[in-house]
Amino acid sequence: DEDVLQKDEL
Amino acid sequence: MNIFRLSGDVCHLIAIIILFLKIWRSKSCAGISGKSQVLFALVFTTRYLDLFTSYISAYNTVMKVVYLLLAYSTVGLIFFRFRNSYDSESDSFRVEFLLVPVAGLSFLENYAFTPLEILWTFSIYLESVAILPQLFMITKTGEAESITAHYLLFLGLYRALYLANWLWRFHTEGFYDQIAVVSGVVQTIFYCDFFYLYFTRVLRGSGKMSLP
Repeated sequence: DEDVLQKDEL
Repeated sequence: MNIFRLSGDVCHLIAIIILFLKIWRSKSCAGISGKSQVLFALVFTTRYLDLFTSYISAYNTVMKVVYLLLAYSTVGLIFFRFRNSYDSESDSFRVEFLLVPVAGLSFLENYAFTPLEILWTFSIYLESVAILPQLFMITKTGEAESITAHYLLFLGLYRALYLANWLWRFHTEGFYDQIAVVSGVVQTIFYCDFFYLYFTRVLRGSGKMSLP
């Protein structure tokens, strides 16, 4: 799902 | 965003700037592994492809662009502008021994079998080992200038702070990114030996860090 694939860390 | 994450990002940025300025000011990349720097440029390139697909925050976008620009500028200094000072004989680590297993593993162990996810996973695995050519070079030549040691210290601090960030996020949000955490722990372990040398030799010593 979207949340798993959204990467906010660098 | 928490204080560990922010400090980690800042340490990462400081490390990259230290290295860039060291090469720029001394007009020399002696003692620096060009291979590690190419691997880091590859890490940023494959990880930040989501710049084109998803917007997270201004902070996120700006930091990604800055990391990319500095990584490619550093590679440019080493292989073009100051290539005469590049010590390719000492920079003899075989990067295919890293790239092939890392590429294979990113196909096997990822969150989703899509090109972007596989490249992101590849970048996480590759980052955990990208410093090895640099550490190998220091072992081979037997010493590192103190400025190179400072660079490695800040890179190591960045990793250690990200571990603190993940512990914090796990406790406060229940957030847990298995691939990033496991790779991050592996990566931090590579710096432990260096941390020991840094504190026992660079801080007490004469400016150069020599290995036993």
